Amino acid sequence: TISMIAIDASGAMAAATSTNGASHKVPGRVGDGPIVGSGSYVDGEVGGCGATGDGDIMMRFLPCYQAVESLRRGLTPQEAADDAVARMVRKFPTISSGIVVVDNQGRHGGAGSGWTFTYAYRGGVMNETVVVSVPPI
Amino acid sequence: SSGLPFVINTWGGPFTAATDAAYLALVNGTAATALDAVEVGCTTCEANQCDGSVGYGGSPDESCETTLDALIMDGATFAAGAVANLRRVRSAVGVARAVMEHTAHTLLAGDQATAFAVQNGFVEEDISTPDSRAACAEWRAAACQPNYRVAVSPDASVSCGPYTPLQVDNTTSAQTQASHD
Repeated sequence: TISMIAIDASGAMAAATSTNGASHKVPGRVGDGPIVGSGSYVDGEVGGCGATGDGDIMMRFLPCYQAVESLRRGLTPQEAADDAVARMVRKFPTISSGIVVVDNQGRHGGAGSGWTFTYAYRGGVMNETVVVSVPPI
Repeated sequence: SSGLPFVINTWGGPFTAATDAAYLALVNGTAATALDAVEVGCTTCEANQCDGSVGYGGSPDESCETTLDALIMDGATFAAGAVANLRRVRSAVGVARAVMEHTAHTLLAGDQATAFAVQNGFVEEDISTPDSRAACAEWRAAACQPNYRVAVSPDASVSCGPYTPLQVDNTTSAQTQASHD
């Protein structure tokens, strides 16, 4: 699953997610990817979030809505990411999850569980994309 | 922050082609808006199939079919469009944007989403590949393991279907780890 957030030069934000879901799923199954607040979420006044992982579980927690609302309440992107993942791990300790959170200034953080999650970013005048590896909670 | 414009996405490796595509589209002006940029980025991943979890020819279902899910959201207007269980169309995020821009709805699903895509100029085609057909054949040869069915007969942890439902114990919540999105 790719889930992406972009901020243009004027500060306008958008988010998107695309996935082919889980292998060997029951036909008709839909995961978290196309669910607003789960696969991704963005409020240009605050920030955005993208998610990947066990969509059958993650879509019950709306982790990206949770993370963006945490930004609104004053948490940093890293704190918001950690909190959203921790809420899922508390109920489902073995869940594989990963979320990336960015505020509307481009400050970012990521958190995951069940695997080593990675995310990629590029901004400003960076010459190449940087990949960040996130140890599991 | 490294400054604006800025693009960030899940995963590294093959997914960085999407990061670069979205970022460069913003810098070069081929993407006029952040919304254009995320569409460019996700479309790049769909075309490249990234690690196999995005786009055509990945994650076949029990029937060996690849279906796609996508979402796009504008952070300024809260406009959003999405497709779920999209069949026989490659450009999932493109169709999601069409849902956002050409309907007052948020989410279309299944064959009706495909029909909407065709109405909006997208091509309907087989989106399976030799690799996805082989992965499905191997899964069937391995007694359909791993498997998401629970509380069915025959036992889905050792057998393929067809399945019939068994009495359900609602005191526990099933959590399988067969795969992920």
